Amino acid sequence: PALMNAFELISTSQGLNLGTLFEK
Amino acid sequence: MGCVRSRHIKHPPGYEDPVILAAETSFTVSDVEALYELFKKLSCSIIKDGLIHKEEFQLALFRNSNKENLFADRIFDLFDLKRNGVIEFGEFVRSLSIFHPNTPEAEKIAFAFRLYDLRHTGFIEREELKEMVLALLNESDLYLSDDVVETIVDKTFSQADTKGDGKIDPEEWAEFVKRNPSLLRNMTLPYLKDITMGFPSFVMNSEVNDA
Repeated sequence: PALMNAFELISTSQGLNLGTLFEK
Repeated sequence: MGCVRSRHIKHPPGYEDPVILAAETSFTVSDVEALYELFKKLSCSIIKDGLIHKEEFQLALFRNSNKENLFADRIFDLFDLKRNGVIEFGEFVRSLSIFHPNTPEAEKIAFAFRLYDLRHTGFIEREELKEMVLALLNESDLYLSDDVVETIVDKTFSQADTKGDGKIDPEEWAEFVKRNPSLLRNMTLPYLKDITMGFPSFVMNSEVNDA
């Protein structure tokens, strides 16, 4: 975990996955 | 109102001409009309007023209108350009355009910076970065000790804060993203290039002859 980039970690948030808006 | 599909067209507040929106964004007129089909669906899912409320945004993202999420809140706030607590159609299109594959990377970088500048100070500060990491861990039901979180934040900050003044400014952010392009991965939605395929009913409701 010490090698993780904090922003990389954050970017996995479900709240940032706007592709979900287009799911039927 | 905007929730009723009808040839007698009455648009909700915040509706804007697709021709103008297309001229100002990465979308075509047909794309904008297809987005209106999606917008109608989202904006009438709970409160049928033709505006996207935060609960409706959460419902679309999480299938749950009560799910609190720091990042979804930030996205909602950035989409809500007029800062009146709802997303209008014009705001929806202009904001989604940032995520279009054809939109210049610089716009995506700037949007991501505003997203992570939680307190609107013009900088991403260490405390904000830690708060976001903790929010992500909480959302994911992951546990990392405070020492590990501190290490991750310190390491990232030491890489991004090249001027060493304890905060990441827009210039440092742009350089950091260039070195770590995967950070922009969720700033592009390939689906937006084919939005008309997803909502073919826009043709039936088009108000533009040559859409």
